[in-house]
Amino acid sequence: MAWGQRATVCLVLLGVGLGLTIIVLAVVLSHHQASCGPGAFTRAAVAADSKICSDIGRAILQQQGSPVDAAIAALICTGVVNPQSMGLGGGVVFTIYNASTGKVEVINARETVPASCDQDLLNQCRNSLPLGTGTQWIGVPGELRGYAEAHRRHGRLPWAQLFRPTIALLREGFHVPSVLSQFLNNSILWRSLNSSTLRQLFFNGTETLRTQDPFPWPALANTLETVATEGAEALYTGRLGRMLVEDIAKQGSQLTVQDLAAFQPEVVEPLEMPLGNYTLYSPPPPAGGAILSLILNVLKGFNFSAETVARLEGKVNMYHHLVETLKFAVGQRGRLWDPSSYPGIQNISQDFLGEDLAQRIRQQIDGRGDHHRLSRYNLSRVRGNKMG
Amino acid sequence: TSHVSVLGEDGSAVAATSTINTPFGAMVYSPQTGILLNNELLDLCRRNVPGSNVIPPPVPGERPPSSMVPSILVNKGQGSKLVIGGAGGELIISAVAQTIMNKLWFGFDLTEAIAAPILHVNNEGHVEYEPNFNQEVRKGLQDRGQSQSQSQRPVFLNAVQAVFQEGPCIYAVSDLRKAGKASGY
Repeated sequence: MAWGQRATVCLVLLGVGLGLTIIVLAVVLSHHQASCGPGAFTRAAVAADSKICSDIGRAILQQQGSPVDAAIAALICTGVVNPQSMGLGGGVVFTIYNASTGKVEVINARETVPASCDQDLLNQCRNSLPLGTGTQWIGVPGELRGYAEAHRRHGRLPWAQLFRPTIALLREGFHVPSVLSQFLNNSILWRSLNSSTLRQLFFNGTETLRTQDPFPWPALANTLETVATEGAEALYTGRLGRMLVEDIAKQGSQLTVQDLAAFQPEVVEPLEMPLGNYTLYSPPPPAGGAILSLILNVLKGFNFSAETVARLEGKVNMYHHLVETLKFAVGQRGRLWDPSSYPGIQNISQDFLGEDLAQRIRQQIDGRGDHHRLSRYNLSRVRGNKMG
Repeated sequence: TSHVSVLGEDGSAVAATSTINTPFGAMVYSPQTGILLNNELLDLCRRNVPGSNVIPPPVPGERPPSSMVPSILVNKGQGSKLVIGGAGGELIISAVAQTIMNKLWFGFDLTEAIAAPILHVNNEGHVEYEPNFNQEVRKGLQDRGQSQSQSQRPVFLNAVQAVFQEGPCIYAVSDLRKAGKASGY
């Protein structure tokens, strides 16, 4: 009997202990949830410009992929869901923070000028705006070699695993997303689309595809499968590259397989600028980090805060300083030269992130926006394109 | 252009911006590979030599200038970081700068910081206001002589994605302007 009683007591104590553990966990988690507010996550997150691609990125993280693995998988997906915005025929810039080393690096895989580029190309700028259609504007695509370099340096999962979710998306009956349909049916774009080779992809007879129309895109699914199994080199030194060059040569492009083979992503140090208690890491020229840093560097000197913008007058004052600062920044945008192609051009970054130029700009900002000539901001009258 | 922000379990982070510059880029399609080609070289039109109207010709291998700003802001002391970037051509920098200010200086939560309507200054120094921008502020700026752009931009394509970590709390927001939605766990 004594043994039986002891066993009963043990079971009761175990039950009580278990109950207490569950209660404590529930309190901690609810407290945590309460302290973090609604919608917060506790371990990891992905923000892409469509839910389906954010979910694909999250799944890669949950498979113990690295943040770079997740970003690549989400980008491959976005090239299908938002093909008007990005894809394998474009270029990519990564800014990567490694928590264990505290190091940040930038991988710039934006397109480059092909070897045989029309030297009079830029005389066509004015007439080609704002859409810039035609093979003369095509650079050497950098996207996939950018992914490969980022994966080589920071990947954890096998390369092919990053492509599987998007290949499945295409193979299992993909339908036109609403955002893509809006672009396809935009009156300004429709005419250009209709007279371009994109017609065979996005038109159903005389009409563009509509939201939820079936959109299988088999050619891209095959390309993704080839790249998944053979790597990015299938495009840069292999069969896919030859097919690509062959297709666009028929449309007047001068891109060559040698251009593809020669493409190299750049791995560079980020720009690094103190911003209050934060450090801002952003991509150096020819990407836009120096301009972003200049804007925040000037404005931080005015010590705007939630209190200063609480009232209308304070808000107007803050936006007035923002507008004036943006004018100076827009005037500097033409200086984002590629330092590796123009080593002689002064490196603007130190200037833009330093205190001298910021202070000089702050001193020039007064209470009016109309007392000064545009030349003071170095603003050109030439209407440039909407660089991406 | 599209941007993706990622924060991993160990606190490592990636901001990645990828681009087809103008919608559908060069509008050139490769039917054998299914690839659309971008019109990146159009960005060369932006370069200029201060004080000169001459735009130097393209150099083979050159990377044109870009508005892309995939950025990471780290506050080691407080264990917080903001992983951010955006899309929308020349609007990218205006949108990302205003989101950073809204979040880190003005105390907005991340959703509000991204959703807040932006203003932009074009090449002529005129102000362009995103629809729903605060009318009273707009009036106040006009009273201060900030000229408004005569030609209203047909569509504002700015879209920002960001992940913000504050201690144990992680917030991820994708821009509703592009029907985005973030995911996490």
